[in-house]
Amino acid sequence: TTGRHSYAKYNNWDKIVAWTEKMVGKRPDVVSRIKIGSTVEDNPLYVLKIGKENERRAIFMDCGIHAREWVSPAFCQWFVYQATKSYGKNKIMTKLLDRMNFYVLPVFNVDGYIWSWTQNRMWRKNRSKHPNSTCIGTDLNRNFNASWSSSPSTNHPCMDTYRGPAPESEKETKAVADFIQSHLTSIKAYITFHSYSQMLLFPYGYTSKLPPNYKDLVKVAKIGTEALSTQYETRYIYGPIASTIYPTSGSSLDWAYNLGIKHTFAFELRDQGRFGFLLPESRIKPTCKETMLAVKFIAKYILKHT
Amino acid sequence: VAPLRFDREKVLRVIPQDEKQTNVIKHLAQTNELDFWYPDAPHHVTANMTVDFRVSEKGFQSVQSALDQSNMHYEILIRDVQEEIEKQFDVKED
Repeated sequence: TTGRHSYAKYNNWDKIVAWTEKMVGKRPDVVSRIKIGSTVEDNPLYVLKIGKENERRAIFMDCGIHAREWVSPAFCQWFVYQATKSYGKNKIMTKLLDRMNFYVLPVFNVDGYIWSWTQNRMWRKNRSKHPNSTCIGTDLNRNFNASWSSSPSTNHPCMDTYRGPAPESEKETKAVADFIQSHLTSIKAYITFHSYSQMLLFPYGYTSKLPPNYKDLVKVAKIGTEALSTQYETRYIYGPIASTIYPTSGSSLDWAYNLGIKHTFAFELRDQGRFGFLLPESRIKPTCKETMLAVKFIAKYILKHT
Repeated sequence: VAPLRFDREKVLRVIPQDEKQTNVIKHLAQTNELDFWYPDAPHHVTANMTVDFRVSEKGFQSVQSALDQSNMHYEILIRDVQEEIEKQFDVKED
């Protein structure tokens, strides 16, 4: 936990905050930091805006909604670094950043992430308290207003998948939902990064019905996963959440889709269970490199088709 | 407060073949403190699904015997979670 920030290592929250400041200081022309709210434990929720102008298409990306999925925040940091480093050098990234913005939330569940570093590596939820229960935390990916109450099995505070007392009851969820809603005219895609199981998912999770633009989403997911596999032949499967992974309600992906963002995707990054949530740092770089290819493809698609 | 340790805790993988075996997993989740890694909760477990969960050192024997009694094959993905937690930091400082 000592030492400086590194893209090849897992970074604790303090290092990530310092890194956000450093990125803004280094590239003020393309990076700005927006505080979109704060957590239950009063930690700031920062979004990094990558891009130059305000009124244009944007992609919102978040990482670390589940505390123990450490490779996810590692990817968001990698993305910001690669995007800023290759702007003006790499043809595709230059074109993307000349024409669109990326909003990157490097750690969604800040309190949970800190807890997973300091107290319990296996922690998943946030750190909110609940009346009449000694159990702590809400699963932020069950707390969005998307068929929120439909799963009775997520209504106990002691469960790892507890959905919270009400939709958007959690400060973190509310902050993200408000930010996305206030930028709805520009945000054309929403991408959330989880681990593990190597999947690229799209709506819906709360129903087995297919979204109206299903064919379009399949096409993007298919080519996205193909692009990803070109680097190290890592195989990802893709499809709607409900049939590809399992049915869920209250997910950010379904919520963003129903809000009108018609290209919403969730990555379940490496691996397939050999390490699970304990992916060694030596795998961060290859995981991020291959994921970058899929994200760049999705961004190019959004630029061309929205 | 000292961080929680996971010495000798294991992560097991099972693939229940039918509803009966699925119910064995769900029952184990009720009687033992299992941490579901995939899927993220026992109610998502269905037949032919790969199921990964973490079990404490104390709970392992009873889980093992329940799986054996039900003729359920299992694989130990991680033998010692604490060891794996320490091994995840395998990159030296730049």
